[in-house]
Amino acid sequence: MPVFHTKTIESILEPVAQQVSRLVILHEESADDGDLMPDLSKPVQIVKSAVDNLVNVGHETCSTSTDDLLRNEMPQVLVRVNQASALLIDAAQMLKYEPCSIKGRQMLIEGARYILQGISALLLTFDESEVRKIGIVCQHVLNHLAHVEKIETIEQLVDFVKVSVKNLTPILTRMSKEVDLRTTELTHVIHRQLLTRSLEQVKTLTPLLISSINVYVTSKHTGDNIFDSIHFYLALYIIIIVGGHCIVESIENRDYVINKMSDELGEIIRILQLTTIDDVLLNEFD
Amino acid sequence: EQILEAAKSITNAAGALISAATSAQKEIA
Repeated sequence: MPVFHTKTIESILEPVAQQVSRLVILHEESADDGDLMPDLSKPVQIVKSAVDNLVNVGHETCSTSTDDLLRNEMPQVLVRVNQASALLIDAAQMLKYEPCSIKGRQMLIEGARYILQGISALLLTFDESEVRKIGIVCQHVLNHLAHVEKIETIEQLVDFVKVSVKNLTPILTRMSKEVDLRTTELTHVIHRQLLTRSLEQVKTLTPLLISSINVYVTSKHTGDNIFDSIHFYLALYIIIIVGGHCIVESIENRDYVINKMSDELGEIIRILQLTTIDDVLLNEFD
Repeated sequence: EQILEAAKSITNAAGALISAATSAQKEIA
C-alpha cells in the first residue's frame, strides 16, 4: 500500500523521507561514538531561504484563494515549517561549536522530521483544496440534474436543451477532464478504478438523460393534448389503458437515469476525498 | 503550481542538508 496518496506528494516527500530515516539510523548506530558533524551552516541557510520563499508563496496563495478552509489552515502549516527551519538553524549553530554534541544531532533529526511533517501537512492542505475545486465542478453537474426533474413541458425541454448545450456540456467536459487528470495522479489502484468506473457511468448516462426527458415530456404532452381535444372520460380511458403505462414508464426511466447519475457523481466526490486505501475498503465492506 | 515548486525546493534543500550530515557520519562509521 502506498504511503502517499498522490504521485506529486510522493515525488516530493518520498526521497527526503528516506533520507530522514537514514539520518535517524546513523544517529542511533553512532550515538556513543562521539562523531564529528561537519559545519552545516550553509545547507541550513539554503533550507531557510527555501522556507522563506514557501512562506511568501503560501501567504500569496491564501490571499488569492476563495477557499476558506485553505485560508484558515495554510498559515498554521506555514508556522510549523518555519519553526522546523528555526530548529535546524539552532542545531547547525550548536554543532558548529560542538561538533560532537548529541543534543545538536537530536535537534537536527527533530528539525528534519518537523520539516518533513510540515511539508507533508502543507501538501495535504493544498491537495484537499484542489480536490474541493473538483468537487465544486461535480456539484454544479448535480445542481443541473436537480433542474431536470422539474421539466414538464416541451418549452421547458427546449430551454433545458439550450441551457445544457450552453452550460451543462462544458461543465461535464470540465468535470470529466479534471477527474481523469486526478485519476492519473492517484497512487492507490482501487481509488483509480472506482473513479474511472463512476466517471464512465456518468459519461454513458449523459446522452440517456436528454432522451429520457424527451420521452417523458413527449408522453406527457400527448396525454395533455388528448384531454384538450376529446371528451374527458374518453381521454381518461385512453390515458389509463393506453397512454398511462407509457407515462409511468417514462417517469421511471427518467428518474432512474437522474438517480443513477446523482449516485455516481456523489461517489466521485466521495472517492476524491479519500486519502487512504482503508477508507475505501471500509466503505465497500459497509 | 508555485506552492508545489516551493515545497519541492525545501525538500531538496533538506535532502542536501541531511546528505551532508549523513555522509560525514558514514565516513566515520
